[in-house]
Amino acid sequence: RITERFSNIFSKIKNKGKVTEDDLKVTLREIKLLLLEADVNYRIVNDFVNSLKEDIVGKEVYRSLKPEHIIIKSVNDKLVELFSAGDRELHFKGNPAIISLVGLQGSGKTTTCGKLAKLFQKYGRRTLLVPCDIKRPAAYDQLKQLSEKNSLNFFKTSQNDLIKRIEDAVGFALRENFDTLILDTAGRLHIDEELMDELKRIETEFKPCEKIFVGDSLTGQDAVNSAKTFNEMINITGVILTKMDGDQKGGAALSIVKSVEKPIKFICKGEHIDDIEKFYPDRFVSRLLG
Amino acid sequence: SAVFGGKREDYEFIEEQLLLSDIGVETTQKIIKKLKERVKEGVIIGRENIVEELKKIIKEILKDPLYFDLDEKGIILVSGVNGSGKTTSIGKLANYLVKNEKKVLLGACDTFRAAAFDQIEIWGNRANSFVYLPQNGKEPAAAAFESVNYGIENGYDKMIIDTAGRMHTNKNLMDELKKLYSVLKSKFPHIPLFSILVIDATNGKNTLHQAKNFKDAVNVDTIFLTKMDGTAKGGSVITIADELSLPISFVGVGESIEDIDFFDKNLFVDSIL
Ligand SMILES: Nc1nc2c(ncn2[C@@H]2O[C@H](COP(=O)(O)OP(=O)(O)OP(=O)(O)O)[C@@H](O)[C@H]2O)c(=O)[nH]1
Ligand SMILES: Nc1nc2c(ncn2[C@@H]2O[C@H](COP(=O)(O)OP(=O)(O)OP(=O)(O)O)[C@@H](O)[C@H]2O)c(=O)[nH]1
Ligand SMILES: [Mg+2]
Ligand SMILES: [Mg+2]
Repeated sequence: RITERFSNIFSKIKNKGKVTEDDLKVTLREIKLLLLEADVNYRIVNDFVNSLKEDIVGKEVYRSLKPEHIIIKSVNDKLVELFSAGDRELHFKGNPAIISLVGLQGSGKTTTCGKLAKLFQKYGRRTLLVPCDIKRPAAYDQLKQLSEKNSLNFFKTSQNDLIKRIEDAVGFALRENFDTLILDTAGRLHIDEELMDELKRIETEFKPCEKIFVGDSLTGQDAVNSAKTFNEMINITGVILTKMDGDQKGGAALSIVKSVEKPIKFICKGEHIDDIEKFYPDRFVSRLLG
Repeated sequence: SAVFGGKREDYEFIEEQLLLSDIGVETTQKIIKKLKERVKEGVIIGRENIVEELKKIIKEILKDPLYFDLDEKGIILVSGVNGSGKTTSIGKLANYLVKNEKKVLLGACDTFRAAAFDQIEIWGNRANSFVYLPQNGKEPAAAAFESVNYGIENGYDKMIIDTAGRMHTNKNLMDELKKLYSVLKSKFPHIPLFSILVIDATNGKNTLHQAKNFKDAVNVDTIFLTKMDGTAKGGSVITIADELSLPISFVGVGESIEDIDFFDKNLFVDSIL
């Protein structure tokens, strides 16, 4: 689709034999529109296109006879480079290794906790799922039933102080030889000070080796606001994008990665326990560019 | 002489505000085009007028809220993509109806997700509404039939049907929803069915595709726009109003039972501009 979009511009350019600064302006505007229509944040789009302009000018596309190839390749490469940055592996440090999943309401955290626990089984790890949402109706039951259905280990508790609950889970893990804890936290608004403090307290007390922001790939312009605040509060280690089984382009991914400079580690494409896969930058970029 | 000279920077600033609100490129261009026409006509002569004119233009695109008849026995069908806020919104709606002296039944027709029954049971308790749990298996259309049938036989005023979240692009799940809808329409032809699509205000332009597909499946009457208590503006519903003529009737502004508002065009555009 990016090629169709530029074919008119490029055939005009081809006929002239070289690219003028005006042609480049038109092309960059088309790239801007494409990214905006993919739901990338407006300001992120401007930053990206401005820095892309510098890249392209440096490549002497003005004198190139195949400007469209250079420009499309530049967009593609720049995006792949962005998404490839950072450590996309999950690292298990500490005994037990603690992984926390955080994010806005309904983004898919609880479901993703189950998927990760199942995945870690394949890695040969003994994982304990810890219910850390004491607010949402039946959150405890949801994680418990998810665990039972998929033969995962669930930490049963009636401790209503969240910090004490996690301490109990750590103690239990040590006694029962679980090497990994996954904390399923409550969905919260990044502007909810009290709840963001709760997250900060969990981070300070337990220093999870992975703090994953679970982002809904349907998110539009707001993706920057929420991801940034979560990152500022607890210095996330990575992102998991959910609901990638829809037809959205997922521009939120670019907004998030560019604004917090943290890697996307996994994407989820469905509700079943196995619907989680490693994030591949080049595959994602082809989808984003349509 | 014009204070607002229609300088490029002015339009760019407006464009930025609209785009940041998830209004989308096409709709933003359409709105700015209308604004420029009115500037040309000499209608606008000051900066404040610009904002007021913009709000007017957006309000003209939005449709008036549409509501079910409070005093009529009826079915309210609730659908939408995963995690949009359906079950929570049903709790809020039920509470509102009960406060207005209606006898409300909640049909727990999400027979798929873990603890879906447990969750809606808690909301039913909070809203003083009866929760009907399907007795005969997991088929959603049968569950919906059972729920409404029970409701009618036991004198309920409103039967609110909760459905499982689904991607609008999943053919099997959309067919499942279509079947549920046609069963309700064919088995209860004389009971009005009010169809609500729940949309998450943090979503981007994909909501237009959601609205199109759900409208085809279950003849959506109106939108319940959730999570407006966050920083997202929910502007994508303006495009939905423009292209599908779908109104917004309810707004979710939090996770508590009281956090439901009737859609107000003025408040909505004020938050964008
Ligand atoms: N289609 C699809 N649905 C998903 C995906 N991940 C999660 N879901 C669904 O999204 C809905 C919300 O998932 P939850 O796991 O409850 O989300 P959550 O972030 O824990 O929600 P809160 O705890 O309320 O903040 C459920 O219906 C899930 O089955 C995905 O990748 N694709
Ligand atoms: N802040 C805020 N959160 C909301 C609002 N409405 C719902 N939520 C939260 O969003 C999350 C998902 O809500 P649900 O009611 O489970 O959504 P659902 O559409 O029924 O989800 P599925 O059935 O899994 O598709 C929960 O954590 C709710 O508390 C709202 O208006 N504001
Ligand atoms: Mg959860
Ligand atoms: Mg639900």
